Amino acid sequence: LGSGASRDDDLLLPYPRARTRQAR
Amino acid sequence: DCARVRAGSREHESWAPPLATPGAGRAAVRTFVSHFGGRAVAGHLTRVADPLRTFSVLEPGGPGGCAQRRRATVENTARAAGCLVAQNGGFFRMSTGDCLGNVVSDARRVSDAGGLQNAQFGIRRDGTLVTGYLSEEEVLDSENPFVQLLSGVVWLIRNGSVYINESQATECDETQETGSFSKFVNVMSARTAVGHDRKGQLVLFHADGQTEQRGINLWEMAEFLLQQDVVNAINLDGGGSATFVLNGTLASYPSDHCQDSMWRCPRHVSTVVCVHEPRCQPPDCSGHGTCVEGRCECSGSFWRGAACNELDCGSSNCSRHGLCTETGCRCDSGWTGSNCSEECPLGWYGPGCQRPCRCEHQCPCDPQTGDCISSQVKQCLWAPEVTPRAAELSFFTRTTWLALTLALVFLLLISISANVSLLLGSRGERNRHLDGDYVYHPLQEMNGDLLAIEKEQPGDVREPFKD
Repeated sequence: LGSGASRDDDLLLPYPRARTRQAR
Repeated sequence: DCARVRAGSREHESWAPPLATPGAGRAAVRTFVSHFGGRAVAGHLTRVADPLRTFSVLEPGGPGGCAQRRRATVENTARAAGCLVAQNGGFFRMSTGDCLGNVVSDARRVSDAGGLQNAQFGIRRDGTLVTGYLSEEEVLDSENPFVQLLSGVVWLIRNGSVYINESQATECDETQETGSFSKFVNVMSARTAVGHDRKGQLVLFHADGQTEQRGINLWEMAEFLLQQDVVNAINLDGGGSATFVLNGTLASYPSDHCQDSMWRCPRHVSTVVCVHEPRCQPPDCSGHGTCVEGRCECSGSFWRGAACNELDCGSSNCSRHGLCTETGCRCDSGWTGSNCSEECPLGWYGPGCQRPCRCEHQCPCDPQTGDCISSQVKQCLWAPEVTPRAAELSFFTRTTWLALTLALVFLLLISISANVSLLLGSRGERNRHLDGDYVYHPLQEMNGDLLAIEKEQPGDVREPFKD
């Protein structure tokens, strides 16, 4: 029950995908 | 990366562990359907009274999941670990499965944020609950290391106050230009969070939703948590990742669609936060005890401490002359006794006083090294250090033998003189018999006649007798 593959379609991202934050 | 540059350690809150209450380790799960801005939102609030023993951060699919970039449903990860309650945990890279931020799982350091500043929540070895921003040095602290640690995005509540604005300034990524981070904070969606209340109970929060259609934003979540007496909390992954599992069964309404868009399916996520039966810390009681309802019962007579990792040989602690081991005091060379408080007896030295001194003339030796203290006979025999038994033995050896010899010589002389005199006496007697002389002894019991005869013939004694 409920164990099928999800589409990963409800994306809630804090940062844009294209950006990579610099580590300090 | 908009954080202001600050010297010293990063801002965070440490909350002392709650006093241990036996049997209080079970999770208390509450279900709610509350209105946020006129919208009904369902979710769960879970409190855990003894988080040090009942809360774990799990890698996806079990240990090694982050290194292998695995993704697994919360159900699968939670079932294998025996979780009573489980939710999705930290953020991850969806394209590769990389775990993001810091991850410490059951005292294993799994993933390192590399100094990236996002909100952290963790538990140190002594049970201290830590919320906020941590430097790399603080994450790697070895004196009181983290046993559980994971990263979120946005510190929701700090010390009883909403801390979202400050978090945006610290964690944002050019907020004004892209608007991405601001949207992340303000959009309604499914949400999860972790924090603690004033009693030191760990709090897990979950709310169902779907981005931009249902659910709550971070402000609403923070207000809800404040009403539940939460004093520190961070936001965890949300959207399609938000999942709540109770006793191994999915108990929430995930927002991701299945391949058949008629249905909703739980997302395969990265780390999981898990509430389980009380475990000992460490789970194997350092190999020196048995875990009974989250408490180590130490084996043997000398292992002590909550983790059975401290050796205790009593108040004297081996009298500073030995090392406490799991079998008791192991005394230094030259010392003995259960507390290593006694020096080796004279004549013995070394570890356990097992080696006899090898000195001439019973001289004592150093109890530690075995070096002979003196080699001169006179000093050893009469030295006050010599044991009474040894002194008695030497006295016996010299005086008694001398007295015994003298006594025997004396007896021998007496015996010789007696024998000589007896010999001489018997020889004289025999010589007298050989000369032919007779000696007559007149009987005296002759009715008194002898007296009359003697009176008549006093000159010749032989005449009254005739052959």
